[in-house]
Amino acid sequence: KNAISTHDEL
Amino acid sequence: MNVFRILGDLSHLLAMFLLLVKIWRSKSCAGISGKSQILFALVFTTRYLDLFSNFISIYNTVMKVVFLLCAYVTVYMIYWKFRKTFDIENDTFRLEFLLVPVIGLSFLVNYSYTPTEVLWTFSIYLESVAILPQLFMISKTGEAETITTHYLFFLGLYRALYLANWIWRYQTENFYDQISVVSGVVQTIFYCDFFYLYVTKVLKGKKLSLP
Repeated sequence: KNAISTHDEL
Repeated sequence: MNVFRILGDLSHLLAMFLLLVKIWRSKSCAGISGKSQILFALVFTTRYLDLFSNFISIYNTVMKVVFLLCAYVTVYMIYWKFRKTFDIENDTFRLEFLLVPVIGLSFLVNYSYTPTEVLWTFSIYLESVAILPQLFMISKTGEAETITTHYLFFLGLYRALYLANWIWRYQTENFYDQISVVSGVVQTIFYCDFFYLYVTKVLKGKKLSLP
């Protein structure tokens, strides 16, 4: 999974 | 959420808190780079534009608000409340040397060419170099107050812990975010020299002063 654009980190 | 991520966030929070404690207790922002603090406020502002549009968790929302507040209160302390104590003569790093390449790179290397995504990318690149005016100021004056060194230590530790978090996430979730990882490595490298001085001097009870 390349989690681009979810940005769930701070 | 893993232990490295939580410890990283707590370390980040502690760093910002220590800086505010230093300024508030001593009623002085001597030795602190206002330019670095403006850059951090800009980092959080451009990164957390999704605060109201992209809900992740209560934790995420609360931390974003706290980080934004800390960043703006710090800038307010330096440029308004305690501006007489601000060491402006030594805060001479040229911000355009950071901003021009960072703006350029965020347009060239990003995940998607949309305003929010370019601004998010800008915030990641800018964060990796935002501490340079502060490190430049310390190298110029040749010294730093001990509490300022604790601030820098936890601020550096935060990104180093995020590196462990990204390795963990890659192993367990197959998650990766190459823009954050590359910038995070660069950001952590900038602190290595300081980490060395912190361990060899400050932790042995000596003041951080450069020869």
